[in-house]
Amino acid sequence: TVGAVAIDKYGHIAVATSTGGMSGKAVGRIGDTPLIGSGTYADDNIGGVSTTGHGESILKYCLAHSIIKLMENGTDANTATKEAVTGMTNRLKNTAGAITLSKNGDVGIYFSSKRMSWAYIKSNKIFYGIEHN
Amino acid sequence: MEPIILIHGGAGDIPQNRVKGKLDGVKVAVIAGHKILAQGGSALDAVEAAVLSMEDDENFNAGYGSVLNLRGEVAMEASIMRGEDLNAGAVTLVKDFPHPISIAYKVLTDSPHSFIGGEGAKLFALDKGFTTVPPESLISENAKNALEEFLQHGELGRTEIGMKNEGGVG
Repeated sequence: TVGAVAIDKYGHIAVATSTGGMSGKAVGRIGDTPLIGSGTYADDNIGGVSTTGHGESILKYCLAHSIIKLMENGTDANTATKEAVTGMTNRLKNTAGAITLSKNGDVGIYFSSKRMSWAYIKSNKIFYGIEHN
Repeated sequence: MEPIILIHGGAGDIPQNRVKGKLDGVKVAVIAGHKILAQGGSALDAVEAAVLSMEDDENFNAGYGSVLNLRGEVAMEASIMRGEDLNAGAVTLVKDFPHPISIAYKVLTDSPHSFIGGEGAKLFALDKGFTTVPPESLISENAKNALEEFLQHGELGRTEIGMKNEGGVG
C-alpha cells in the first residue's frame, strides 16, 4: 500500500491511498484502502490520514477516522496516530501504520509492524525512514 | 500556510533486501508531490502525483508491482479525499489500469458517486478516457514469488517474500 497526505498554501488538505491488497487474497476481496474512514480521511478543519497494514483489522477499527476523532478532541497528530494504531493492534492482534498531518502542519508517523517506509518535506527539508526510532 | 507533503510506502514485514528500493522510491515520490505544491498546485494534485510515482515503482504494492490474488491476478483499489468539502472518490477490484488513483480522482471530480467497483469501475474509467494495459504488464517478479510462497506456505497477508513470523501487512 502507498499513501500521501498534503496541505497546500491555501490550507486545504487532501489524502490519497492506493494498493494491490494482500498476496493470496480471495478473488473479490476488498480491503481498507478504498474505504473512506478506514484507509483514507481528510478534513480541512482537523487534518488528514492515510493508513497501511492488515486491511481487515484497519477497516473494522475505522483507523483513519479514529485518528481524526482523537485529533478533533485535542490530541496532537503524532500522539493520535500512535494511540489509534496501538489500540487497533491491541484489540485485533494485527499490525498497521499510519501517516497524519494536522491542519496546522504537524506530522504524525507510527507503525506497529516491523517496518514502514515514509518520507515528508517540510521547510524545504526532506525527512525519511523505514525503521522504528 | 507552508505547503507540506507526507507519504508512506506501506507497512509490514519488509525484508532487508527491499529496504533500499523503498527508501529510494519514497524520496522520489515525495519530491514529485512537493514539486506540485511548490508551484502553487493543490494538495489534491500533489497527493495524486506522489501516489502515481509509487504506482509506477515495482518496490511498492500498488499499480505495477501489486501483489496477486489466488487466481494470479492484479486487483487494485484506491481512494482520494478532499478535506475542503469532504468529497471523496474510490475504486476497487480494478484490473488492467496502471493508475487506479487517477480513476479514483475522476470519481471524485466527475461522478455523482463516491465508490465504484469491478466492472463498473472499468466502464467508468474507459468512459473518462483511461486506456487499459495488458494485465501481465502490471505483474512483477516479486509479486509472482510472493504468491508462490503463499501457495506453498499458506500465510495469508504477506506482501513481501523472505520474512516470516509477522503478519499484518499493507
